[in-house]
Amino acid sequence: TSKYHYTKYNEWHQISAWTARIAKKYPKLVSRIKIGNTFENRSMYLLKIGKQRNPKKAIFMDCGIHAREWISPAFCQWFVKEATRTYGKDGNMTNILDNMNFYVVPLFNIDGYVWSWTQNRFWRKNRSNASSSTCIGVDLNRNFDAAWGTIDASKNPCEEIYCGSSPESEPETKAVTTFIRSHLSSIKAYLTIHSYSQMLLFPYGYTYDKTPNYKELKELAREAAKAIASLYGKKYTYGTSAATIYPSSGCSDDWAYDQGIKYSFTFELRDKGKHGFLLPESEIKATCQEIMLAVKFLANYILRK
Amino acid sequence: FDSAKVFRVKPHKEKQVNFLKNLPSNLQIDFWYPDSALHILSEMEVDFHVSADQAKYVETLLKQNGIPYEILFQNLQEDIEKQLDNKNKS
Repeated sequence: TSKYHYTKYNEWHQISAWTARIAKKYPKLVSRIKIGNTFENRSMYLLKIGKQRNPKKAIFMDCGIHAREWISPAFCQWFVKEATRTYGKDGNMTNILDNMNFYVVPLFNIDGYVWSWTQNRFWRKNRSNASSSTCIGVDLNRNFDAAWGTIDASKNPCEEIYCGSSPESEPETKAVTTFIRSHLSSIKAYLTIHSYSQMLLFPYGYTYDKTPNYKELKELAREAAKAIASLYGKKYTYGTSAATIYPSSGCSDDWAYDQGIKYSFTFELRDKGKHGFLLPESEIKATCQEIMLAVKFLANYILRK
Repeated sequence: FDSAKVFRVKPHKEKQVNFLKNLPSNLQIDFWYPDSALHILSEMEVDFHVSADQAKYVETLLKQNGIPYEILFQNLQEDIEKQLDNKNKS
């Protein structure tokens, strides 16, 4: 793992091999769990990070639901690196991992990511061809069972926001939801990492209604954004998805919230358009460092609750 | 993506919003923000990518409809290549 490049964008075969190596290198802290297969039959992995002790609270985090958002999986890799390298050295990280597990899906949309490396840099969806149309792919972040297919999601397979034939129709979605459902009693927070536009969003997206803990979520998002800005001054706007960007249905953060995970956040990482989906490798480190502060802030809050 | 461009536009009037929403019916438009033409609202900054052969035409249409725009990427291929820091690839 010492030769692994965390400040570069890595291809899937590199990420996949890295998940195996890091679990082998830190057997007491990291375990690799296969949670399913993609449409093109690639194995989907989750890394469980934390000292083995039960029962513990947990935070679930996924990266790379949209293929072209390369900084997202780069962050999940960075997070795992930081967790493993600073455990036992940094008091705060040690406390977090002694008392909490992180379930990290380093790459959600593997097939789409491979496609974005090999065929089309700006591919967004997965590579499912299950529809009767010649168009390929489902937007995995419209495929969750949260007011599925109702608001600003498309039922046209040729659209970038095609929601699929039914809720959880996609094997990638099913793998993640099955895992979360079977660990609901311990999962206290859900984080999903996207790019771009520098935002911190929370439910709901499918309605303008506020959640019962809206005030708490807003305050947490405010503090998390403050933590992010404290490092390099990057301003992340925050608020509910519906009000801050636009209403949309079938999204993973809404689904997680409605499952009972009351701390559910979407991170939209750098930048605001200068680079868009082409954030240079030279910005990976700074972007990941600032987001680490927010994730650790949220983890500490969940631990105290 | 040679000479493909990314436009940033900001529609002010409902007529301009409708024009942008209908753009994908005639042209191949890849929306970067928002995710789809469906989401476009008045006063929203909209980023989208068009191929080189359609860029000039899109620019003409934007001018004709009085929609303020800037070009964020003049040549996407160059920026794709710049994203990976080749100096670090030992």
